[in-house]
Amino acid sequence: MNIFRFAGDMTHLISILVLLLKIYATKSCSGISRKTQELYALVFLARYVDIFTEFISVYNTIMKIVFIASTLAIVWCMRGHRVVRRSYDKELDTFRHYFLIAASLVLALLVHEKFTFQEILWAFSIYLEAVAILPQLVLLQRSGNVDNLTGQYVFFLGAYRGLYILNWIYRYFTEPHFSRWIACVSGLVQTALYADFFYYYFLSWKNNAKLKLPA
Amino acid sequence: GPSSYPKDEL
Repeated sequence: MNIFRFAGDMTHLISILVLLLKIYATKSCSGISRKTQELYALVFLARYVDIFTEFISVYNTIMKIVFIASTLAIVWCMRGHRVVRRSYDKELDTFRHYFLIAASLVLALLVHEKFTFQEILWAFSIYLEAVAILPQLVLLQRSGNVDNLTGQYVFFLGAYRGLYILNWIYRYFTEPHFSRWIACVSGLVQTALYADFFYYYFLSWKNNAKLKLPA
Repeated sequence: GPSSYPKDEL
């Protein structure tokens, strides 16, 4: 464990806590893409299938449980909570996310560390996570001004993988034979997808203005 | 290719 990875995990955790706060405090999920939440639930379920077979550390196991449980709770809340689900922007959240699942699965079958069930699921989760934010970014562009908590949620979610890139650079220089090229390339793509969001988020912070993404 | 390493990252 290094400071970049720990900071990345904490930033990821904060993004989930901010989203939970937004939904709990406002009893609304307006501006949140349910499709992105469903994709993230799939990412965690596919990536953490080894939660019961591979024990890495108490920290690792607890964080996996927290990520799976919180994301499933958010999806359930957006689908099943009688108050929250009324505020879901169903007509704006129209990204064809099934294509993202299919493309990630095909790519995982072609490019993986080893042709085993677990490795292919892991690669699938890595590729899917890289594009999981797309429905959310499209929804933000369509929904005009973005409330603060939603903007902070997306910001922290984008920042965490950027910190992981620093972690991979650090591990590359400090650990012999360290190679995470699938996660690294995918992480670079993932972080790059946030580039314009980060730009407009910085502008809104600098000008102390409401965050607004151009349509 | 390289053997599958333990996935110690989240």
